[in-house]
Amino acid sequence: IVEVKDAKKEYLLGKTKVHALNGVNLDIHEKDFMCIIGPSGSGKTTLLNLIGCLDSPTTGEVRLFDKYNVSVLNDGDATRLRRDNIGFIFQTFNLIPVLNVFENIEFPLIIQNVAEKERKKRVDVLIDDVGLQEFVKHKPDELSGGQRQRIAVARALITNPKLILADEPTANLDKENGHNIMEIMKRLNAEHGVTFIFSTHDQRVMEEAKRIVVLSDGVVESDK
Amino acid sequence: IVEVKDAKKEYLLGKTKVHALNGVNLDIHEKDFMCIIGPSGSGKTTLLNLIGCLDSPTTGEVRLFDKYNVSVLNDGDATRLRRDNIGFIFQTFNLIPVLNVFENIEFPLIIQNVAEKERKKRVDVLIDDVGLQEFVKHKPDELSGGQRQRIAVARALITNPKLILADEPTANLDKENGHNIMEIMKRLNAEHGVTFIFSTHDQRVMEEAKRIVVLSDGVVESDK
Ligand SMILES: Nc1ncnc2c1ncn2[C@@H]1O[C@H](COP(=O)(O)OP(=O)(O)OP(=O)(O)O)[C@@H](O)[C@H]1O
Ligand SMILES: Nc1ncnc2c1ncn2[C@@H]1O[C@H](COP(=O)(O)OP(=O)(O)OP(=O)(O)O)[C@@H](O)[C@H]1O
Ligand SMILES: [Mg+2]
Ligand SMILES: [Mg+2]
Repeated sequence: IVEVKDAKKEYLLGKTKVHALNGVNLDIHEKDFMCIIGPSGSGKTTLLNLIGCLDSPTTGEVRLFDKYNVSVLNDGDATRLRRDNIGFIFQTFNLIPVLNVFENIEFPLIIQNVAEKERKKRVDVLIDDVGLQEFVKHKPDELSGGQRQRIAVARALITNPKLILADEPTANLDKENGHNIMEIMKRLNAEHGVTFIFSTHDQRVMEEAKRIVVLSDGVVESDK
Repeated sequence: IVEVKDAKKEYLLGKTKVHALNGVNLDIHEKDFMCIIGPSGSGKTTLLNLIGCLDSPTTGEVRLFDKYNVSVLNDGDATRLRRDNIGFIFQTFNLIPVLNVFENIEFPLIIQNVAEKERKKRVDVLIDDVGLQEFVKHKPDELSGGQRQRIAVARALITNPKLILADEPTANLDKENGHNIMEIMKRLNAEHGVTFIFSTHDQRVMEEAKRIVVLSDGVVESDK
């Protein structure tokens, strides 16, 4: 479902070149439930951004769903591909500050022109799933860190995507909420065949993954 | 060093009242190395903001250093007290986007009118301590999540405060960097008598704490 071929990502900072990714080769199969681990700065977020069509590699290739080459997609095609097939949980949440909990989760369905009654039904189910029933009217800055993270999780799941990229989805969550989120994801993977790629430092997420890829200094160090 | 007496924090959201803290009683002693744990939304950040003079309680009292009552301090006094005595590591980092790594860590020393040579010496030591030597010229948005968190840690330690409040300081860090940060803090506590109050979901931080306070629904549930 995803093929990464010798992907490199370089940034130019003044005169210094920063190699965020230094030749990553990785094949991800449908229904994988895998995580990418590695030290802070090893390139996990950069790699997820390439797979999620949010960025393109400096050199190398990223192919999605056996037909799209991310490096040569134009902006319009990348946005459509992402909107209709991928759910992304950002490490920095990226919520819309002026919308409340309900509206933030509902937003991807408005972009997909889903009817209002159907939207309300689906948003209510997810708000219940992530335990934010009492906070639906709160705006992001009127919530705790972990509550904001759970909005980011719900918003990525609401469109029923084939592929979900979760960048440190439990970093701000306590044990119970973290376990709860993992259970929702395991159920989507087992019952609906959704492919999951996590980036994490959290032992609890690693224990649930069926495959662990270790990234170090921008390259894959191991893959089991 | 800190006394919290029946502190309550209420927010009004439309017509609903949200009780973020619902009567917290807590005494913190000099040289404590303690953590506050509890579910997402239980009031940890709210409590740390009261102790850190960033906010005042709706009712109840917070007393610092046996003489200051946070609830009645004016803004100027609160800022001075905080600047000269407290280091705060924010859950959302709160870095200055237009300054690079070096300048973000140096900033509190500029406010304290420390001479340039002395500033450079102290910032270099901390950049080394948190492992950001190769990234000094990067701006926050040119860094990874865990790298940004480490700037937030270094910036809180640079003024050698008596009291350090760390809100989830290891949430975005891998095992090695997380362990490294805890070692720096333990050394400051053991050798320089600095008082530490952490808020965390991370087992690794809890294991190092000498005292664990459990918060639930805005009140202290246990304290050992
Ligand atoms: N400005 C606000 N307006 C309304 N409610 C708020 C506001 N800020 C916080 N809250 C509520 O107060 C409660 C406590 O929030 P707080 O950030 O202290 O929790 P926390 O224990 O730090 O959680 P986390 O572990 O998720 O960071 C939450 O339920 C939150 O929704
Ligand atoms: N815009 C940029 N300009 C320069 N360097 C960058 C930029 N964005 C990221 N980097 C660098 O690329 C490297 C990889 O960053 P990335 O965010 O992918 O790491 P990560 O594995 O997600 O780390 P963490 O676990 O801390 O979130 C880091 O060393 C970072 O400093
Ligand atoms: Mg990252
Ligand atoms: Mg918090």
